[in-house]
Amino acid sequence: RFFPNITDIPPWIKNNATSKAPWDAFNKFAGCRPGEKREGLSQLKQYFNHFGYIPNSPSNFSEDFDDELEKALKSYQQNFKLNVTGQLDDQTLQQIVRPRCGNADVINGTSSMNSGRSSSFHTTGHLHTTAH
Amino acid sequence: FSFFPGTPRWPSNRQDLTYSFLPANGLTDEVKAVFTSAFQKWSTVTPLTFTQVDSYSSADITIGFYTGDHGDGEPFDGVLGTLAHAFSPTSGRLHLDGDENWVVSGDVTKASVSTAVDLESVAVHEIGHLLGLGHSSVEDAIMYPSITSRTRKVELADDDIQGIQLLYGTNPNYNGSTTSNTQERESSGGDPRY
Repeated sequence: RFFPNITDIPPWIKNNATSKAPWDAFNKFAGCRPGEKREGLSQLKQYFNHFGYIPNSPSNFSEDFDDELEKALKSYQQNFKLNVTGQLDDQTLQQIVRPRCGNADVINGTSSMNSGRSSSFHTTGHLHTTAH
Repeated sequence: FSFFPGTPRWPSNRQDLTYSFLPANGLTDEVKAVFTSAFQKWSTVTPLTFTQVDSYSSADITIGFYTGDHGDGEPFDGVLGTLAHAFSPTSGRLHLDGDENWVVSGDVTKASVSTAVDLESVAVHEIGHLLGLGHSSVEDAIMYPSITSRTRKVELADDDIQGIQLLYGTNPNYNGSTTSNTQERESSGGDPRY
């Protein structure tokens, strides 16, 4: 649907604008922690699989908040410069549900998105940099 | 900034690129002009040129709006969620989700519909992929992966320019500034760059 101008958006579109975006359902996982089992976590894993944070694509992801999901979360948080908690905190969920480009952030298991920084950079700061 | 694995780019003998629109979409000249403007952002800072042609089959870059499963293994998901995707060089394919409420002109930030998405903002980002850029962690950059609805971000950031100029070099006419209207840039927290 194209709108040459914002004033051209018809009323019926405005009335339907409250419909849920595809990833809004992930908000129900706020506060979910490693070790928990929640219905729908498999879909969140599919999200991370799609954008490259979980490399393998099994036929069925489990509903467990397992090590694989925690690792994906940490990598995601690092790429988006969020606090690297490995948990589904509010800040991370707000980022996850935002509209975005469909291209993956991590390709073939490698992310250069955040200058290839490892998580150790955030915990120890052992990276020498030169400002310019 | 980042590149695709293997750093694919358009070769030196293909720097004058053509683009064409999926005929079935029947896009208006006004919509096509949005892409012309988006291509110009990248041609301003590189030696690349972009010319619209009628022949869809022979164009270097093809642009189309699709809904749902459109045959490339990356189905679109309706309003919001995934907005668009594009392929690395030299595929040239740029696909946008036809279910979005695309705003072609006007101040999208004042749209009364919460799902309104600025077409040019997404087009500039996807063209970056077509040219070989991956995603960036710099929130101010065009190549940052996400964009909030009712947001306009069309000017290349330093991060985008550094990345694309590593691939293609600098436009000899580039004077070091692309921002003609600073109000079009999103505000930034000013993260330090290294």
